Amino acid sequence: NVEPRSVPVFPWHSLVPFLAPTQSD
Amino acid sequence: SSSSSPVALPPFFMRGSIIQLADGELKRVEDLKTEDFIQSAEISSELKIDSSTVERIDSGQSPNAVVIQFSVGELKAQVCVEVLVEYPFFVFGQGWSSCCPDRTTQLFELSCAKLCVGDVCVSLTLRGLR
Repeated sequence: NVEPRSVPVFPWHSLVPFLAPTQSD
Repeated sequence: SSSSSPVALPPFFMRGSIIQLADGELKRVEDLKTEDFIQSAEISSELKIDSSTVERIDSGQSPNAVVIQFSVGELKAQVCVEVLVEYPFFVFGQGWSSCCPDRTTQLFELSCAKLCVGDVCVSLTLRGLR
């Protein structure tokens, strides 16, 4: 028997690296 | 100075993973297009899309790691990240790309192109940061 499992859903932004540029002000 | 260890590959890069776009639409990770990231960022109040151009790719501190130097955004800020060779980045107009596409495909069944110097990757910055 295979029990139904909830499928994880990931937010789109988790796939994209967060590259914050160094601020120079 | 010590550098942080490379980031392990998170589960959502596995082929078939369900990704929710900013408008609520669900897509599989392998089906994502450049427009999905652009449109999601347009909706987002906090994040904006930036272009990050690959400037250098060097060996990392561990055998399976690479250090990738990006030039980020209009300011061309130099940012280095150390990741595992199989870590995929989304290249504008091309899709998923990694330094070792064979390994990415082997581990995550995610089709990848080879990430090269000059490739322009999708990245995020905070809105209103400047």
